[in-house]
Amino acid sequence: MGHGSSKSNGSDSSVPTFDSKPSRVSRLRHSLHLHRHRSGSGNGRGSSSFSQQKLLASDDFAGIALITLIGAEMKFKDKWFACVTLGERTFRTATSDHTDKPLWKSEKKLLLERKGPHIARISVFETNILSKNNLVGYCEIDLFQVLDRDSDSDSEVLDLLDPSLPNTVVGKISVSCTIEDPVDTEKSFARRILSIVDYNQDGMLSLSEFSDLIDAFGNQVAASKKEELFKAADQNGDGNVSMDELAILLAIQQEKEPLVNSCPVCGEILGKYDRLNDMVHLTLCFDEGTGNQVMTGGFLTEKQASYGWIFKMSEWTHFSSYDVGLNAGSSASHILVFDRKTKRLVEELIDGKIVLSMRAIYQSKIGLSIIDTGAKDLLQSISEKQGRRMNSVESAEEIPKFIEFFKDQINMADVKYTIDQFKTFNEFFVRELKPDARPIAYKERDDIAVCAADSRLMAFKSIEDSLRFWIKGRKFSIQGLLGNDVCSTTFVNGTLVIFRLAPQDYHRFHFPVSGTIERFVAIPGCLYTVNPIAVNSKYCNVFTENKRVVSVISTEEFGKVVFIAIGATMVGSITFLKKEGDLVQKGEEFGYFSFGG
Amino acid sequence: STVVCVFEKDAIDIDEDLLLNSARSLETLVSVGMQLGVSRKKRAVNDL
Repeated sequence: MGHGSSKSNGSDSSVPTFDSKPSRVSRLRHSLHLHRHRSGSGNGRGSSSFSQQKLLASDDFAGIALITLIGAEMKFKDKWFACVTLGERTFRTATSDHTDKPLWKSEKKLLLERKGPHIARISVFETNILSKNNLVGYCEIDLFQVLDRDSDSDSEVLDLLDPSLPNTVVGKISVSCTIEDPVDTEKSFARRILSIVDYNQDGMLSLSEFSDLIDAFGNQVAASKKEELFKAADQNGDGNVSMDELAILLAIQQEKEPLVNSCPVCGEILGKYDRLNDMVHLTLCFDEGTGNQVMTGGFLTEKQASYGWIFKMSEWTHFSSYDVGLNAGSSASHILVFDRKTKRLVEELIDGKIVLSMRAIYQSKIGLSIIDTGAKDLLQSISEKQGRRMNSVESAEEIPKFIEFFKDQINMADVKYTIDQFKTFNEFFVRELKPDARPIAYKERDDIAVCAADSRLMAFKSIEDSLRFWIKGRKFSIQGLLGNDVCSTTFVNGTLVIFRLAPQDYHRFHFPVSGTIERFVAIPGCLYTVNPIAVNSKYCNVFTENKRVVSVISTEEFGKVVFIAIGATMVGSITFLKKEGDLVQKGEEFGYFSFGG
Repeated sequence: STVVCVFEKDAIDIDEDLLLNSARSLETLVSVGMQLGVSRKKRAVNDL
């Protein structure tokens, strides 16, 4: 089955060769430019190299990338497999033989969506029969750079980096990547859909075949309308619609009045973005099950794709692309988070035993009753005790172990001081970062608010939305959160943003807006966990019952903004670096959380 | 620990990607200083 791609596989060589149409790159660029122009987002100034660069650098492109994981050279022998992740989709190769030079030659077409993810991450795992497989090396490919490449060779050898030791190369992987020419995609698409209903296989559609096609696209149009469309498509009036005529009809009609409303393969509703996005979707759907896709897929993250078979037996049904979010967050044993920088889903690392105990305590009536009968005091006392411990000189011994446990989530290169300069664990926990480690977006513009912490963020236009999608505690209210002193009607229907910090995070919080600090109001309370398991529980009211400090910032651009620092189990100490009346700039440090009560 | 910010009604347009993820009950991993949203007051003036 042809893909319309310019790729052709090599024979026995470990690196395949590709046919080298001299005009491929320029043709692709030209058609990309045309596409952009057609979709109304071009500037209409022609295709100078500058505008071409701008085009490629922007997210305004939809198309198909064909990525092939050819093989790797590793530093030891094992059975290997590789994964490729783009956004919320992960695919994996088969497992190689026991070797240090695994050969996969596995390919997958990936959908590049407008404004979607464009950096593909490739990971190589060694396998274990019973336990989970180990990530050994990874690399990343910016697929937009593939578009920009002048070379006709589509394959390259990339260094595989150690996930725990930055800049350490652990092997090499041979990868090829091509971006399919959108013109080829359009032609291929017309050919494929024509073949669905071309029952007599003459390469043409009769009126009845054409009618069936319209039905297959979920379009409930009257028979007379179908006839009208058929006549419009049959430009030469021979009583049949050819592939070219169908392609033209789809191109014109889809922009006027969408003909393709749903995908005949997966049933997904189309027409949400633009015609090219829909066509790419359909092309990829038609590919499924044709044998062209050697990699297996359906995983959300590379960790999921790498689980050993015993884990799969118990967890497989938990995950699908529709299972992200509330249910996964509160009931599955792994919490999924969307990484804004890489546009990928990542799994949060939490000990399974902790997840189980949190669920037992926070998601059941029995757990709640335990909390009511003295556990609140216990949490307070544990937190105070932990605070004293983490302020002791001995606690500094925990720092290297902590960094090792969260090895791919703590970037020590960002930290202002070296490990030996931290005299206690708490000093490390509230570590400062180097001045340029966190660039502030539009620093000079006070009308743009920024994120207040390295965190997992939830944002809701209204409190109703926050209750619908996230906060399940039955007693949650804005009055309860802010306290009567601060709360006013403008906040009751206001916008809510939640920044949740995990243990490995940088624990200082910053100003999201510029203005003047009006006041601080300390509200005493419990120290429940702020994990989604508790926030998503109807039995627990974390935000309105936990210890917190409410501060009000008066701003020119946003009016009054309330900033609430909420303590949690063990991390219940809140320190501010500013005082009432201070003028503050967005991005400036405001304070930090540390171990203690 | 957690920080919660409450903005007055109609004071801010939060970035679309953050709202979309939240509407899927999916947290978004962010860093200090990343754009959160734009003042509606300024946007209204610009629109005028």
